[in-house]
Amino acid sequence: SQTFGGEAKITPNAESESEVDPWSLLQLVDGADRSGLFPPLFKVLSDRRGESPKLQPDSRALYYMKKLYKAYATKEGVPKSSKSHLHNTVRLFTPSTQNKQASGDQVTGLLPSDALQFNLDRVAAVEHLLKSVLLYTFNTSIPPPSALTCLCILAIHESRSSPAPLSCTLKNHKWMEIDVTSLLQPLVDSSERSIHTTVNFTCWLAQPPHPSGPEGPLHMSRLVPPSLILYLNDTSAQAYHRWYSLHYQRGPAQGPDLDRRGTETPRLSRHPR
Amino acid sequence: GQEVLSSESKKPLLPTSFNLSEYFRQFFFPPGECELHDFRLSFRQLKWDNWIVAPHRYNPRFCKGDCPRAVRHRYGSPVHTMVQNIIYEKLDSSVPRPSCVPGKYSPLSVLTIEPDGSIAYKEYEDMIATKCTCR
Repeated sequence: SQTFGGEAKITPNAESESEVDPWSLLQLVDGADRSGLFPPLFKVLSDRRGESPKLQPDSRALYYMKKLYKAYATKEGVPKSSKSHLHNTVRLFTPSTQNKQASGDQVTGLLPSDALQFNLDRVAAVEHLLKSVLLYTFNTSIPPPSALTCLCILAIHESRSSPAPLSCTLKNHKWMEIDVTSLLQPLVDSSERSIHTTVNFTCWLAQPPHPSGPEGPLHMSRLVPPSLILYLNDTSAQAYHRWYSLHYQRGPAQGPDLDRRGTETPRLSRHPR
Repeated sequence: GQEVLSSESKKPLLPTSFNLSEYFRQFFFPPGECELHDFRLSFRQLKWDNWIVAPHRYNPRFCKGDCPRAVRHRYGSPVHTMVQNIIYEKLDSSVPRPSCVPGKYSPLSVLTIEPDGSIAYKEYEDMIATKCTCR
């Protein structure tokens, strides 16, 4: 504790030592916040010690990402070695605003078109977009017919390209994906961080309606507003570069070698002496 | 000496409970030598579980122990390590002995909830020590 005269009196206090916040160990002595020195993980962690995130995520979105995590990593959190994907970052955004522009048409299954806004501020400049999908989930206890075919017209207000018809892929009886990579790529690359989209659906059955489902046209208006998923490649040194580890033996936590010309060359596996 | 040899040969050379591999292990891996140790923690202990969703358990592991004088190939140490040891022993003991530190790592996948409510899956390099070395 600091006495009035200013000389510090150290009063070792058991509980205060046990309560030492691990992050105070990381703070630099002069207290200057040079969190830029810390790898992004520590920057994120040290900025948010113990506080809960301001907004809680949608439960369906969290359920989807937990399934993705189980597919990509072991229980201990070690990424499974897979050549199927090269992205080392996946971000899921739920729409920050949504308003219906028109009521849906039950006859042809034309869905109400939704104006959705996504805020992509969390996408870092070092994260390059590899793929992007709009993920719809069916908010119904009656699973939709498996042979559902949909066509959707997607318009992104910030995009110069005209609305494009996109095919929808029914992932299983719960999810439907629309690949929007071609529309989103130029926007994310140009650091556009607020995206406004409108989506028009037309769905038809390739088979008779679900036996226990409601007769007549497909009741699609119970689609939950979509999430936007970005599959990114984080190019920072702290991120795990799967393709790099597959091809080169990385030395112990060192960067690539410099050859005589001073240009960076990836470290090839060292031959035993 | 044949009768001596024959009587000697009846006695067991080694006690039955003798474990040969354990016997040699003490030469190859003397106790307290530089090796990998586990440290399992949960993000709840660090009060980060409200925004780190997965993994629930994280074992970053760490390296601890003495570096033997002749490290040679077992620790993947460069020749410099032995030079440093000789300097410490023969010339100047203020030069530290080689230290037992991680030599290889594996990445870690983390699922986090961002401040804006979005969800991020990220893979970070060098988050779990997988091998120790003397440097």
